[in-house]
Amino acid sequence: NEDFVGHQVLRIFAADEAQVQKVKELEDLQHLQLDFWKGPTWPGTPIDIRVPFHSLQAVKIFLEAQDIRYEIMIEDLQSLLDEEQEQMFAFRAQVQS
Amino acid sequence: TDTFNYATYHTLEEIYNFLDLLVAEHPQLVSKIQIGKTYEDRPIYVLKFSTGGNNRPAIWIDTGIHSREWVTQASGVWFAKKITQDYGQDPALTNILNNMDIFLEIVTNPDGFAFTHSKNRMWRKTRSLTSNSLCVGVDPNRNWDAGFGNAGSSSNPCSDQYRGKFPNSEVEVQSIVNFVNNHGNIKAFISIHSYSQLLLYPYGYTSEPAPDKEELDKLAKSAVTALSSLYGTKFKYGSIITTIYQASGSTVDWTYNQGIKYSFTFELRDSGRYGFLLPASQIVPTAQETWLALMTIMEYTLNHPY
Repeated sequence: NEDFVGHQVLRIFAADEAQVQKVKELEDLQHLQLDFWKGPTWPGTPIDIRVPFHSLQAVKIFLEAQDIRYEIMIEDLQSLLDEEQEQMFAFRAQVQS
Repeated sequence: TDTFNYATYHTLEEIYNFLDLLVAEHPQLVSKIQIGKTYEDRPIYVLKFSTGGNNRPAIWIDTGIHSREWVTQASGVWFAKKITQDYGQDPALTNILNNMDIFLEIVTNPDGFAFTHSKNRMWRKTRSLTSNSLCVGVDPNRNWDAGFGNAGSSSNPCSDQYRGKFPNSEVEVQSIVNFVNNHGNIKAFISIHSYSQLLLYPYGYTSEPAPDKEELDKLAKSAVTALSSLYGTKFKYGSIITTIYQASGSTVDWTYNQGIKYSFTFELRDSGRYGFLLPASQIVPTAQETWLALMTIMEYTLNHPY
């Protein structure tokens, strides 16, 4: 299985068009392996990006340097996925019993 | 299907078993149609809800074209059960089904969905291979023959918005295109995604307003009002390009250009905390509120023939 340990989902709030453009620049940086859950659209509309652990520092520094506000929407993606799996396994075990 | 757990996520096999069970329980109302096979040779199924008649006008609903949007497939399962429960009980739905058929494709991207359960929960695209690239899959919501290749899609096979080499290159898309064309009498087409809380109508590939924009806008407003009435969930509505972003080659732009006036695409619930990992406890509330919007569109379609 693909391992998402340490991946975070950042929710970014671009205040104006210039900041939207800055976030769009991130899309082109393929080595960061970002997964845009919600792409950049209009100022004020949240942008959600899944950031692999190895890219977290670079992305956060980029955002902070541009004074772009963000918050951590999902702290550790894998732990949420594990919870989801556990729920499904629990349901199946119940059905079987 | 009364004991099926609608409040948990299910595998492709479990959903396909559910389809068979539902058909077995309601053979006079529900049938299962195979409209094609996926790239990896899985069957692609559509449920047909019909009370008779030959080639009646129809409503199409699909869920799960982006495989990681699990709340959409789960909602599709709930919708299927809801239709069988409400037919004969709810006058509005009964009236619809006495005059129109409903087609429901619950797992529109079966290969991708199976992949989200087995290898990568975050997979969005199909699983087709692209020659000369190590990257797999095409975004099936950029692969339709409507502004194909314009801005708002990617030519890079490694992108999540990769449009494919040509329109309908994906068998999952071509199967629906064939079905819609062969049917010839589909009057509403609703394609369901998550998550952003939006109800969108054409166009996505051009800023040119759709000829029916005013009517679609009014209908969208009624639909989101109905949706919000249950739990207060706020939806925005408008054309794809003005409300979210430019997207070329998308499903409902194609259906609208084929003459299906009531073409809409949903983005379901976004709690602001989970994205594609919406907790299973929110499946039923999400489906319930969405159903109210679907009923609004379906009733309107019945009452405004064209």
